[in-house]
Amino acid sequence: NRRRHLADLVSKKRQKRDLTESGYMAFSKDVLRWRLIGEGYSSQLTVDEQRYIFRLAFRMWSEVSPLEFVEDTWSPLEDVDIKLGFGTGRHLGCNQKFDGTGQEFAHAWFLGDIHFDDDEHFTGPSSHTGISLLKVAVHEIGHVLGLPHIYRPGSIMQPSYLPHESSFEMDWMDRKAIQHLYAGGCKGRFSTVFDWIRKEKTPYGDVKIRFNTYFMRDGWYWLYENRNNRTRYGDPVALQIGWHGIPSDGVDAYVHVWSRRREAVYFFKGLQFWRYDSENDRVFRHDSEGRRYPRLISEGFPGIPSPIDSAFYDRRDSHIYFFRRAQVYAFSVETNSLASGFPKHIRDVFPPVESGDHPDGSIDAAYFSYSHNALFLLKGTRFWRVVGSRERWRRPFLPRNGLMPHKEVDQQWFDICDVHPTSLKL
Amino acid sequence: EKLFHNRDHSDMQIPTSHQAPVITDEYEAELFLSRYGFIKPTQREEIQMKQTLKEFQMVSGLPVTGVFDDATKDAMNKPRCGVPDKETDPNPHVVTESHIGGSDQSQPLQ
Repeated sequence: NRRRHLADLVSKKRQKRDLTESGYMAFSKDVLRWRLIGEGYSSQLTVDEQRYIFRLAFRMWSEVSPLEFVEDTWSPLEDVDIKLGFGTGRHLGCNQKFDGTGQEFAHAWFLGDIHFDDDEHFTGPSSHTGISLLKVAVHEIGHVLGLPHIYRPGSIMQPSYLPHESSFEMDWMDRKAIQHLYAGGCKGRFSTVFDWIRKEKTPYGDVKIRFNTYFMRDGWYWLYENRNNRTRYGDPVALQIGWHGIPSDGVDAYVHVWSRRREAVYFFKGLQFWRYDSENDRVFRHDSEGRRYPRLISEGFPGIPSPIDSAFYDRRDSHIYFFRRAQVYAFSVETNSLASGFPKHIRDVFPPVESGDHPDGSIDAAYFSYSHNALFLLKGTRFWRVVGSRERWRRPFLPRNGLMPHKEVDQQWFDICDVHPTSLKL
Repeated sequence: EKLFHNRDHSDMQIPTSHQAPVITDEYEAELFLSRYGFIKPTQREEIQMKQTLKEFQMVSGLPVTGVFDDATKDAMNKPRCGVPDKETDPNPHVVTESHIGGSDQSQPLQ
């Protein structure tokens, strides 16, 4: 009788606080406000440290989901979506008492608040002792967003705390779990996409050529790690941090002219273009004839209109292909002039393999991927792969430079997610 | 203050009254299993404890013995999240807007 009564009591209490899992039980908005409440500061870390750790924790979720989080210290409390606070024993009006040092370190309420047991020894990210507040915060935020406990090794949603690792990040399965709750992956248009070539000398004097893939959207960018199927941890980064001298609100196109006799990297925006100095990691101030950058596209590339939608350099014929609306312009870098017969309609240069499945101009990016050894045209949330010459060898019925049926960008390049602008600098 | 001598406070002494009660026997283990959703009120008593212990041992990566052994005791005393591992509400509500309210949470608002 005593046991049944006890179980009944616990069950009634639990009904008020269980987190249930479902594909559609989640926040219905994309931008969520959070606050560390004033009466709930920890006694163990400075307030600034606590807020920094929570900003980082929310940002980590933002980097892998379509959600954005903003710290809100000014709105009425009822307008704040997620409130965080520390307490001990009976705390913050909560009906679930903390147990003191050991065992329970925090709890969270679905679509609600997070409480941390201040009797635990919470420490900052750089410490190797105690309980990592960052790790616990990321876990509890996961509950607030709708994730249950997951028993998979490596999951951030494991119920038990595992001591400090050198770093912890959201793995593939955790990402997919949160994305499943929030309408799939992260979608959005890109300003430009390119593979940046680096030349490195080995200790033996050989030159090794490496590349890194970059996605740019407006004023920020991501490095995409093709072998890991994700972006670099901590991205996106503001454009001016990594690319010095190009417009901070974004570019229209990137071109890498790469032949035996020529090598140059150009960024295009509006009516202008810049040449990038990869040795000194900034734009050139002047060209070889002393003309200052930025220069007008109409002067540097006679016959090419501006602004352009995108461009790429084709090493097969040493032409830069510029895209503007439904027209394609082929520019010969050898003769520094428009190739004969151009401009042409985009459908003539890149015919659809499947009738009707075509971007029809105004593309966002033309991207040659060394990883895939293929050219892609991106528009909106979709991309079309251009038929390669090897492919035509095997399937001669495919049209030259044909566009394969479209796919979704987020099914090829994963987890390229925005964060709130206030989170760009933590 | 809580007493400590080391620079990094790693030797901070916690008063006994501030320490979580250690799980030492089967009764306390039963409370633990109940608290985190492993025991359902409707389960028959005689099969409850062994089965739920096995379930807890399985998800915790422990040898599945069905017995409250030392490894199970250690696992129960480790730091963990206060959210139950298993749901009990068979009819979750569909929530269409974010929850607004104080810390004393009841049902999410529609």
